[in-house]
Amino acid sequence: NVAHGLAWSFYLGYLQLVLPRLEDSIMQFRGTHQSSSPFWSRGSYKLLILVPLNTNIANKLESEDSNIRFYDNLPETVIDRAGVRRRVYKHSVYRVQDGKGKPHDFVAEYATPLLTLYNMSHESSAGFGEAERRHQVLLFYRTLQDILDRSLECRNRYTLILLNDEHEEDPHFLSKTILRYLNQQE
Amino acid sequence: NVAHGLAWSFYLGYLQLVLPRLEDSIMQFRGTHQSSSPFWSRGSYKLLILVPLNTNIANKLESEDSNIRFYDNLPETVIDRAGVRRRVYKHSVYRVQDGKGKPHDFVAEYATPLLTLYNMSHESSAGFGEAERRHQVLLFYRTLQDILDRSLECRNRYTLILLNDEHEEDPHFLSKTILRYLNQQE
Ligand SMILES: Nc1nc(=O)c2ncn([C@@H]3O[C@@H]4COP(=O)(O)O[C@H]5[C@@H](O)[C@H](n6cnc7c(N)ncnc76)O[C@@H]5COP(=O)(O)O[C@@H]3[C@@H]4O)c2[nH]1
Repeated sequence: NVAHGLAWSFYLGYLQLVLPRLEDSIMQFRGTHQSSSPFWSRGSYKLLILVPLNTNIANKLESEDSNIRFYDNLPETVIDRAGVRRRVYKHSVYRVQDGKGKPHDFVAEYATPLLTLYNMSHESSAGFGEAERRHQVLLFYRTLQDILDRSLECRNRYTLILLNDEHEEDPHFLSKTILRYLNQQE
Repeated sequence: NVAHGLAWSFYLGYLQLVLPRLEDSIMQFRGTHQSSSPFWSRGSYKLLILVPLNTNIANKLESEDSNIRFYDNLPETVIDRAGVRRRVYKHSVYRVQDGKGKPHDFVAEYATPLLTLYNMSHESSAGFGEAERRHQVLLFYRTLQDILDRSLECRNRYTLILLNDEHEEDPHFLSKTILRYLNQQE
């Protein structure tokens, strides 16, 4: 069950390391980015983790939805890890305007292990195809949800967003979805 | 089968991205690090990927064996990936002296997914213990070997080193193992 291992890897090798530092990182960022500072709310001190059901992942969020702009990266976390010295971990800050033209800044990225699922479904020797892949994405999402629910150190530091592909023809589906989640937090 | 997914993830999400650039990266490094340049050989233009059977992974190689010294990092690779802008990938150069006192510089790191196996074996909810873990390491090693054997773009750019734990009481087992592999390449 590929998704089970990828969810644990994503948590143990990444979220467990970076989420506890996220709040400090955002506070530091607001201090050095005065023009961004007014556009954060209590609820946006979280990593928005995007989980697209069809694993169609963009490398830049604005490629997916032109209402989203890349703003800047948060300060980096640098650690020695498994022989790689000063390995770098960072997140990107994006900006979106709501219906009233007010900007909202937030930290978001796709769940990178889904790229592995996407690529595996195209490698015949990897052992599963596109039909199985959808099932694996749901298993990844549910496993990750369980792990994060039970993680005290990651509590309230993330929002898992499952993106259904039924709205693929709406060019602003992603920004609308993110705005809805940001509003729910306030 | 956790190891199967982790091996594919390690290849699709990392080795496939970084190994094709490794040779250029080392050539650039030798150009900017004159004191390192004499200590490379044809056979050391590879990433030594350390796979310890017992998943006891050090974050710095010199913590494992004092005959190994950290030298410097190779130039970084920076790419936009799944919403993270300018994500950084890098490898570390280490130095070891052979029996004649001659230094050898090489690029090495532990296979990071083994940290996931190690941590999962200590999380009761993850579903497997230490006995199963050893089996998963061997499955990871064999699956990765298969994938890399069939990868044209990664050909001759890596050396997989399975580290048996029967020599754990020898404080210089790692450096001796690495020197043996470097000698075999020449
Ligand atoms: N040595 C090493 N150096 C790297 O830069 C690196 N980047 C990835 N990997 C390993 O390759 C495989 C595929 O990576 P992917 O990005 O799909 O999953 C990653 C990714 O979803 C997330 N993650 C880890 N580091 C970062 C990061 N810097 N930025 C964003 N996400 C990250 O957490 C997962 C597990 O990471 P690792 O457990 O460190 O091992 C990974 C994994 O086994 C690396 N290994």
